[in-house]
Amino acid sequence: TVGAVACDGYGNIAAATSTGGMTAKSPGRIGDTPIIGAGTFADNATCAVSGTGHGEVFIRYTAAAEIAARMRHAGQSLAQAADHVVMQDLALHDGSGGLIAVDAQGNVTMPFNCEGMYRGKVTEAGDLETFIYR
Amino acid sequence: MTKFSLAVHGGAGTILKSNLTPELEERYHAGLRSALQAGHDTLQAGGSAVDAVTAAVCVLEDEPLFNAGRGAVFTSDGKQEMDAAIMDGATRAAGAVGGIFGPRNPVRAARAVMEKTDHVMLIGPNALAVARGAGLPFGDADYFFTQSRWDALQSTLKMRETGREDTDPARRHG
Repeated sequence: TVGAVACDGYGNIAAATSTGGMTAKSPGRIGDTPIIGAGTFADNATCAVSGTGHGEVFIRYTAAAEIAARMRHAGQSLAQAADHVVMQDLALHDGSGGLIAVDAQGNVTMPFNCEGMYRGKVTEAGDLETFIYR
Repeated sequence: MTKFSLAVHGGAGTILKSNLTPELEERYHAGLRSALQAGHDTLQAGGSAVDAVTAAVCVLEDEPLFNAGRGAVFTSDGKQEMDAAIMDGATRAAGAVGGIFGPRNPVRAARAVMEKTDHVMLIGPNALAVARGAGLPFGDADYFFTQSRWDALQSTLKMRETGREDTDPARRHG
């Protein structure tokens, strides 16, 4: 699964996700990617999120929307909210995977609870960083 | 003005270091860098966040290394079914497509659903009709086929035939 999140120069944010699903999936199986609030979500008031991992668990825990809810209702930062969802809500329920998220201030977080995640980020200065393992 | 930023992912899971040669690892990094550069260029030119994530994801969909678009995995029936979604945080507009095959960039099909219909999610023939109506390029089975994904399917089917339990989280990942 691939995805991107961005905060533009006007403080607007967006998320996009695209996937082939999982190898040898049942025909007709839909994972979390196109389920708004599970694998993809964006709201300027909170965050933009794109997830990758065990899709069924992301759906059951509405992973992306849960991060936004924690920011909105509990006053958590982007990093705190994303970390809780990935490291506790998902990880404790067989939800292996990770996500990338950005808020309207341009803060980026990329937590994951598995061995590795292909990921990268770039700032306005053009400093590209890419990672595979922890 | 806000300082813009962008992040991308190309999947997650168990990464077998024995399979990940230095050359292959560099290809993954290069693919991620290309996506970041496409998104950065869009934002640098004054493009919107929606434009930036579309540009970045299209690059990843065009790269067979990643499980989306041209690098999509196969179903148990030996076919490919792709899902994509996009959401605009400024308006909460959203578009998604599920189980489609044909558009080279499924994320652009999702964006067409967001921008050209009253709906959030479309599947099947109508999703493809929206993509065609938007003038998106389509690919055939040869375009989307990759030997590595086909081999992965055969390996998984063989494992199932022998009754071995599949506990590898990478196989449950998108």
